[in-house]
Amino acid sequence: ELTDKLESFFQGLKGRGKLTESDVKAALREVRRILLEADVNFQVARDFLKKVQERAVGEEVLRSVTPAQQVIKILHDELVKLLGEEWTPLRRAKEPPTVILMVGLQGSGKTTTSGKLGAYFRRKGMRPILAACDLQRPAAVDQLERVGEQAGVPVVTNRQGTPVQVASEAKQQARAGGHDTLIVDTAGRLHIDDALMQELTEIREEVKPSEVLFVADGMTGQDAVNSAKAFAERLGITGVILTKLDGDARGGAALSIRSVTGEPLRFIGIGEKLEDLEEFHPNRMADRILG
Amino acid sequence: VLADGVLDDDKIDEMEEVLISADLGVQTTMELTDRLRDMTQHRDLLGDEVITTMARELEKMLSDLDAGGDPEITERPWVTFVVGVNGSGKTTTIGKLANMFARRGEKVLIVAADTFRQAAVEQIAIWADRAGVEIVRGKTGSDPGAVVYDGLSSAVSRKVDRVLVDTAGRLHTKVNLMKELEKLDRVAKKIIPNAPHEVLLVIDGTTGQNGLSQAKAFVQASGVNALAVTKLDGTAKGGVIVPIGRELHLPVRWIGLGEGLDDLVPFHPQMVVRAVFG
Ligand SMILES: Nc1nc2c(ncn2[C@@H]2O[C@H](COP(=O)(O)OP(=O)(O)OP(=O)(O)O)[C@@H](O)[C@H]2O)c(=O)[nH]1
Ligand SMILES: Nc1nc2c(ncn2[C@@H]2O[C@H](COP(=O)(O)OP(=O)(O)OP(=O)(O)O)[C@@H](O)[C@H]2O)c(=O)[nH]1
Ligand SMILES: [Mg+2]
Ligand SMILES: [Mg+2]
Repeated sequence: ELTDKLESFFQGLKGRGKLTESDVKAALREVRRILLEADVNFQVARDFLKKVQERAVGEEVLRSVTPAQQVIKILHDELVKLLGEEWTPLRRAKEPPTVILMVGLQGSGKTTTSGKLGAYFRRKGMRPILAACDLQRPAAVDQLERVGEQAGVPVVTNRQGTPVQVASEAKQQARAGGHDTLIVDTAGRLHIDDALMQELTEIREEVKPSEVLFVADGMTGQDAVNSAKAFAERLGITGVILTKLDGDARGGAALSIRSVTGEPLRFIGIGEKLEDLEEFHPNRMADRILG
Repeated sequence: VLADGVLDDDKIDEMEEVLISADLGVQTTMELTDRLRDMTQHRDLLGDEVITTMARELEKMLSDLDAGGDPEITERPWVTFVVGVNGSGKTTTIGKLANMFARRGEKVLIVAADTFRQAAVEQIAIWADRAGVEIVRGKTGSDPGAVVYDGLSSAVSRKVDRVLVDTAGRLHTKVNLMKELEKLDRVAKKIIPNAPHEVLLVIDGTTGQNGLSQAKAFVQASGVNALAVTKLDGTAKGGVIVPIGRELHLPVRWIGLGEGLDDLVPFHPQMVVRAVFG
């Protein structure tokens, strides 16, 4: 693992006296390999390591008796800094209901996570409601209905409507029913599908969400920056949820998405059950990516 | 950008970025760029020669992965288990395969053995209807082994040509869920000794290096002997096929290119080369 790799690397150099800048550079090439194997985007890894290199050289790693440990500390610090601020709760609207729009690629975990968020808000003593705005995937509305039932959260459906209509109806019903939070589930879609990206923009303009959460699969590879950037530029996102981190995916997509969109990670999905939603902690993610 | 003049370190870096960005992984990328460096020791390579050289080297790496599509069917009913991690596209791919086989005049049976996830049975029932094929299902919450048992018994008595068994998504690190696949295998063999003839692992085309870890685990636990890669209609290049192919020699049968009934094509190694180098 990383500590051993770097220690043995620097041990091998100790024999020839003082460490040089190019020694540090060589050590960081090894770290780059680790980051790329963890699915951190190529450019993101490069920019990140440049920053680490500057700090390492500037902070007297060259004169340190424990260079490996110092490099790792710098790596960890910079990673935590980049992954973002300590967790803050989701924004609330001035007038209820607060609307949260769930978006992302096919199969990333939006429907499941919508249910998890519903359960999460209920645990906090709030009165959430769900909107089934995926009218294209077979049995998507059924799926959200079942999930909502399990979570004890009502689900607004209209199998004859359009996604924009259902979203609008849901907001009205949320107001009428005294619900303080509306979570809108949408169909998975490609960021290069103009018509479907346009549809999301229309939904957003209709319900004016306080949060637009990009739900991404934790095992996504280099493509994470492409989809995240497109959603951020075309639709505007306010936060990210990374799912399926109960597996052994290293989750480098977290760093890539955060870097390229500038938006914070809010939650991570760690299982298929309703309670498997965790507030995001940069420290833990940094450990995971560095392996 | 790679199109002018002599090969230098910058150009090799650019090639490295192309390969990593396609999800080929560090190992495969290093081997390809090393080969590029070796070649430029002996002569100067011009810009567009770099790409054709790399394309040829990549093709060589994929040379033992033949064109995909159907394997040779040696027995009927031919039983395919479809497995993979959550959300990879298993259910949708079964719908597409069922349609493809039915259009060829084959008698197809879908076995809805995902009895776990909400509305999984309803979802695949819609696909069966779209493909115009029969389906055997159990209630959500029932034992998937029982559904496999009923499904294969029905396939034999109805003299079906193909059976497509849908299973619940599962992360390969969940030991008990992977054990469940062994159980489904045992149940299948009670009815048809050679079943499942095919265990098709469905991988999401946007998956990074975790795809290799998935493939290894599924081969171990459930005897995966074929691969399908979905969602390559997006911007992901699906390069993880390369390390999987090189390490596990799994034939890639199908590529998913969309959410519709017809959005499935047989794999050809040229597709990876074209996706990586454009
Ligand atoms: N292990 C695990 N599975 C998850 C997690 N989140 C979602 N899933 C599973 O991933 C699969 C896909 O989840 P969905 O909620 O249907 O994904 P989706 O984004 O709504 O899919 P589309 O609507 O088709 O785009 C299901 O099998 C879920 O149970 C997670 O954090 N961990
Ligand atoms: N764009 C695109 N979407 C696809 C493709 N294959 C599947 N999908 C979509 O991906 C999402 C998940 O597909 P499913 O078939 O439900 O995946 P699954 O593996 O059965 O999911 P679980 O059973 O929950 O594990 C759906 O929205 C599908 O329409 C593909 O080739 N291209
Ligand atoms: Mg969904
Ligand atoms: Mg399924």
